[in-house]
Amino acid sequence: ELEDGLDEAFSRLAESRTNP
Amino acid sequence: GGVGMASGAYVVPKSVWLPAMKAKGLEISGTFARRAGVLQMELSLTNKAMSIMSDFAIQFNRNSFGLAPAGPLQVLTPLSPNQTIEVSLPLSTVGPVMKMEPLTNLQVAVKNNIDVFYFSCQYPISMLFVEDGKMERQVFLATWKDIPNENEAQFQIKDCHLNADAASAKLQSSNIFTIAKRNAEGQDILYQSIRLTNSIWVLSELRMQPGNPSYTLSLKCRASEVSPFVFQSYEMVLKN
Repeated sequence: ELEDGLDEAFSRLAESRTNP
Repeated sequence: GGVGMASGAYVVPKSVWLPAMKAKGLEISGTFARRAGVLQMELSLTNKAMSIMSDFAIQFNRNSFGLAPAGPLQVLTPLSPNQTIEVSLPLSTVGPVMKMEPLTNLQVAVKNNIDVFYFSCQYPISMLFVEDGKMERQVFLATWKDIPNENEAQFQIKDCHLNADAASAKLQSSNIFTIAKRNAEGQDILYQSIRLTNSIWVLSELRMQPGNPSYTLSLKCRASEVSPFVFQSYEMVLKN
């Protein structure tokens, strides 16, 4: 569950920096 | 290109640090390497004088990362005129610290039977990237958020033609570790971590777009003065 959460957190980070 | 080594990390070719005319005939060229976790100063000593040279010793001034010789300079036989010898000097990072300008400057004194000579050289900061520099993913995310935006520096790496996986593999051989890889709007994005010998962490985001030879590197570090030197390391590793 933690791993899934971290995967998602990295996706969100990448997304937020691509479209700030 | 430089000399290859077992771990695949790039070593800058030797350059002349002390010309013979400034040192009564002693010429010193050298480079720095990290070989299987061991830091080394690799030197070529050439005797361009007309008499034998002996009794060599080396000393460093205090420096930004506490670099110090971990043993004596091993020149076991006198150096005849026109002779060159190669010497590897193991280094430690627990010597006295003083911030230098530029940060990676090292002042060296070399003595022989003739005199004492002084020179300055610069080491690549990548030599200080440790083998256990892969940050836990959860810690990376928290640290990334925690480091203020003022401490983020952005750089362009031009003329690079590696894809994300090749770049990641190349960087890993110099202890720059990929923690996550994502794709957003056609860009490949690598999140990476580096730890220096003095436990400073550097977090990075490397962006690349297929077909575009220019990468964007963003570095976050609490000691942001190291960032330009880390950028130089990325360039050196990716282009060699």
